[in-house]
Amino acid sequence: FPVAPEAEEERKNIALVETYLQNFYNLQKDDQPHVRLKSVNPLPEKLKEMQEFFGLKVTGKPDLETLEMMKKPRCGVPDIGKYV
Amino acid sequence: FTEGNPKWKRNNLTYRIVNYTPLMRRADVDEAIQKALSVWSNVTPLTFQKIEDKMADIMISFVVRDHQDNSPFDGPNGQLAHAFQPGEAIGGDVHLDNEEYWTKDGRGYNLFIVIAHELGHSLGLSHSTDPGALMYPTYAYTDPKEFHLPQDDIDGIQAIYGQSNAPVQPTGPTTPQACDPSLTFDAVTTLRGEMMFFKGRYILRKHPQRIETELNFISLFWPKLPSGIQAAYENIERDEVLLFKEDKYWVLRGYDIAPGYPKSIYRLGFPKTVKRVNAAYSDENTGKTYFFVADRYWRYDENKRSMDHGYPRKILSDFGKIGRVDAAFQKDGYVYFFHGTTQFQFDPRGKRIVRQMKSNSWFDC
Repeated sequence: FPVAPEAEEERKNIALVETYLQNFYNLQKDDQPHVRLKSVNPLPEKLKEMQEFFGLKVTGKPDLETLEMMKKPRCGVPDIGKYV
Repeated sequence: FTEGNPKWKRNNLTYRIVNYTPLMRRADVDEAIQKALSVWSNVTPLTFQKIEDKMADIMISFVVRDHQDNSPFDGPNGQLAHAFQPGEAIGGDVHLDNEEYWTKDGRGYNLFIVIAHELGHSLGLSHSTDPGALMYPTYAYTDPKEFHLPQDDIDGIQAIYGQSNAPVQPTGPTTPQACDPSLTFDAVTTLRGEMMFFKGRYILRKHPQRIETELNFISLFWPKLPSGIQAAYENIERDEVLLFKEDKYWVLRGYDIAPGYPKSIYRLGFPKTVKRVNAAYSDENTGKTYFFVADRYWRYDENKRSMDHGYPRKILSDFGKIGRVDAAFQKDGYVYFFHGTTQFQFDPRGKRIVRQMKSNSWFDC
C-alpha cells in the first residue's frame, strides 16, 4: 500500500534532521542500527545543540521552527567541530 | 573561532579565481569577490593580491556535487558554498556550488554576500550565533550597496589579526535585542493584527498570540525595500501599509509591495522643505493620518487623499509634552508615540497622555 502521506512526511523530516546533524553538528553516521538499540541515541542532544546555536526553543524535538531552519539555504561548513 | 585557532602567518595574502559561474558576467564576479575581500581588509591589516596562475593562498572555484574534497555539494539550494580554514594546499580555499543561481542582486543567491561569508572561514572564523552577523550560517540577502560588516564579525576577525591600520577604527551595526533597555525604533506599524517594529535592517515582529518576538531582516519579507525605514502606518480600511524613507514611500498591499512604488512623498502634499517623515499613524475612526516631521505634524485626509488645511502645526500644541516623535502607531483607540527609549500612550479623544512606558514594553521582557 502507498505509505500514508503523514508517515511519508515524517520519514522525510527524520532523514532531513539526521543528514543536517551529520553535516553540521558532528552526529556520527550510524550504519549499525542493532548497535543503536544498545547505545543511547545521540540525536536529541545534537538537536538541542543545533536549537541552542540558532536561538530556537531547545526541545530536542524536530518541531516546525527547527525544521524550517534546517531547510534554509546555508553555508556548508559545520557549525561545530572540525572542517578540514 | 575555528577549533585550534588557525590563522595566516602573513598579512599579505593572495587569491585566484580558478573559474567562473556561467550565470554572471566575469566583471561582475570579479567585482563581487573584490568587494567581499575588502569587507575583511577594511577592518584588519590584511591585504589581498589577485594572481592569475600558480597556487594562491585562497583559491576560489565554482564546482558541483562530488569535487574530491570529501564534502560533496547537493545541487540547487541547501548547501551554497564552503571554505577551508587557513593552511597549506586546500587551506583557505573557497568552493561555490555551481548549481546555485548566482546573482549580483536580490534574485537567487547574491554572490558577494556568500563569498564574504566564506572568506571569513578562509581567514579562520567559524559560524556565529548572532543572527545579524555575516558569519551566521544561513543565507540572508542584504543589498551590497547597503552592506556594513556587523560588529560581531569585526570583533571576531580583529581578535585574530588585530585592528585595521586606518586612523579611525571602523565599527559595524549590532543586532537589536528585544529586551535591551536602550532599544529605540525607526518606525512602528500594525500589519493585519501584528505589530512591526523597524530598526536598521531588521523588523521585530510581534504577534498578539505569541509570546516570542521574532527578529527578521526587512529583506527577508521585502528584498526590494531598503533598510532604515523611517516611518510607517497601516490604513486598515484599505488593507495597506505605507512605508517611508527620505523623500520616498512604498505601499504594501496585503504582504506585497504594490507595483509602481516607491513614489515621491510630495505627491501626498508635503512641501519641498520636508525631506523625510519621522513617524506616522492613521486614525481608522476619522480617516485622518498624522505625519510627524521634526517638531511639527501634518494631517492627511485619506478619503479626500489630500492634506488638510491649517497644517503643519506644532506637535507640542496638540500632543502635550511629546515634542518629537521617532515612531507612532494606533491600537485599540490609543496612539502610542515612541521617542528614544520612552513610549507615551496618548488618548486622542481626551487629547492627553495617559501612560508612559519603556519603548520595548510590547515585548515579553
